[in-house]
Amino acid sequence: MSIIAVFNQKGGVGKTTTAVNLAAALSRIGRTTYGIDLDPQAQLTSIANVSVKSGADTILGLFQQNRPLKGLVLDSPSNIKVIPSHTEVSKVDALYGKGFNVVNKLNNALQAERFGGKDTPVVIDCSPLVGVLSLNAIFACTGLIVPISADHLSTKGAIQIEKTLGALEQVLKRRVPRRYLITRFDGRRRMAWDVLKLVEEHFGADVCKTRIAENVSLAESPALNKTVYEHAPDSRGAHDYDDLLKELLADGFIE
Amino acid sequence: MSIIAVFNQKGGVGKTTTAVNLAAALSRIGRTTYGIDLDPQAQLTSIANVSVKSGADTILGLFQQNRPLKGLVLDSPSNIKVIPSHTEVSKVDALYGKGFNVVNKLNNALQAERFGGKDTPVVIDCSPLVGVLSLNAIFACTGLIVPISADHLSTKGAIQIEKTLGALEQVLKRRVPRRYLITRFDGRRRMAWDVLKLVEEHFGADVCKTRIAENVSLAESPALNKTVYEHAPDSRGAHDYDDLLKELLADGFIE
Ligand SMILES: Nc1ncnc2c1ncn2[C@@H]1O[C@H](COP(=O)(O)OP(=O)(O)OP(=O)(O)O)[C@@H](O)[C@H]1O
Ligand SMILES: Nc1ncnc2c1ncn2[C@@H]1O[C@H](COP(=O)(O)OP(=O)(O)OP(=O)(O)O)[C@@H](O)[C@H]1O
Ligand SMILES: [Mg+2]
Ligand SMILES: [Mg+2]
Repeated sequence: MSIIAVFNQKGGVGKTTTAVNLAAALSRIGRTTYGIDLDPQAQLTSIANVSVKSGADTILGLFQQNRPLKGLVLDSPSNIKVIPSHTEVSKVDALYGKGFNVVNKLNNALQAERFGGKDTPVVIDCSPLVGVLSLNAIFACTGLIVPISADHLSTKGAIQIEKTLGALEQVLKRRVPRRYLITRFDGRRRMAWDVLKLVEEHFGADVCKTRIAENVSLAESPALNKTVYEHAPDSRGAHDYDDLLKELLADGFIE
Repeated sequence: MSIIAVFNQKGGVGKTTTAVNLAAALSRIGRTTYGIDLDPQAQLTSIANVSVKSGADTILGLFQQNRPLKGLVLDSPSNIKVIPSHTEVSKVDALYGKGFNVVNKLNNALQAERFGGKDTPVVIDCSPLVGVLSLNAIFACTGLIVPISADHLSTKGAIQIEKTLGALEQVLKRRVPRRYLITRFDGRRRMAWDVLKLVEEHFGADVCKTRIAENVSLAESPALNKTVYEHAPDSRGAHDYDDLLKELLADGFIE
């Protein structure tokens, strides 16, 4: 099973960049890959060059009308199959509390509709809010990736996540497999190496050996509504996400 | 009156970096400057090297117990007077709806306690969530700064803000003075200049002439719980926030 949630309550650390490019990397090795956009800012949706006119055609449709996930899937030119978002998705966090049934809604739907098998992996992009949607992603996932950009404010956010996860695991009654991924790593800055050291000391074996370098191709591709593989397949950013996928497959984090 | 809210619903664009260093720049020209931290991640609080043990000593105290703001103020080694945050501050968005009285709570308290005069300016740091807390900041402010980091995903977020502000102004029945501030500007990247052009075309005269350069001193200073003025007062980042303050004073955005 491979349902990968990408979450960090710190903003701008590379959640969306990681979710969309990891999904694209999976598609490139022949998997039918699903990207679920749980951020009302719908940035994974826009990078994948798809859009919807209302919340009914997003995860909100699952919550409000029990719409099947399969009916929400759009094909994207990036080869990712996208369950898109829309600004109305913010209603999920506004209207629903964090009760057991609510936070398991996505989990139940993914299982009932048989998503997330080895040939149909799922990658879920979250907003930085620890709300109903992000909890749904964490409760539904087989593994959680926590991107940490190579700066100090982002590291403080990651340490906070550990506490949040600890509390959630009391409820889940199981450990959530996780990987901390250093992103935006600029090897010319001493700060980047300081952060790497801190993160490795703190999170040990859960830190990905692959680091995503600061690479402008990763920041440019959204302007063209493309993944890095469509925009700059030979760039450092593309290679780094390929390496990340290899690492996650090799140690079974992704099946 | 000078009550400056710093908001952008995109994560990681430099809200906290701008709020804390602008507040520090104001302190350095002799103003008694108040920094209000409305982000449950309490990053302005930690950069200012203060902390509190519970939500009662934060803005949550105002909402739950009508605590006077003056009783919440802590002195910081950075010379900013801080109304700190704490993870419990997330209860404000969880417990309160967005009714008229709730979103005006901070506004009323600032006015009743005479904050925000020319000699007692206030800078408010927001989380990226458009919730009760951020609405309180927008309803209370005399001016709104929207940092936009010089990349494309951040620009998409800023355009979304314009719509959000438009909707809020219907309720406020007045225009919120605003400035768009380009941050993390790396002049060696063509993308930075592309973003600058897009932002200027879109927001015209509301774009600050000052841009904050990508400068590692701004990213390092939080690790030492310092503003850039305490850590690297001769750095490019320190000079840029000085220039920003000069510009905002010259055109009356800050009194
Ligand atoms: N490795 C990288 N190199 C260069 N730029 C990057 C890299 N990773 C991300 N970026 C850029 O940094 C900005 C923030 O990244 P991104 O939007 O993916 O973060 P996020 O965690 O999803 O943010 P949010 O919390 O707002 O959802 C974007 O402009 C993105 O293009
Ligand atoms: N001009 C700059 N040069 C270099 N680094 C910067 C600059 N501005 C901000 N940063 C760094 O970028 C990261 C994001 O900035 P910051 O935390 O201020 O953004 P934010 O909008 O407050 O994020 P959030 O949405 O999580 O509250 C931080 O590590 C910060 O130190
Ligand atoms: Mg994102
Ligand atoms: Mg912040």
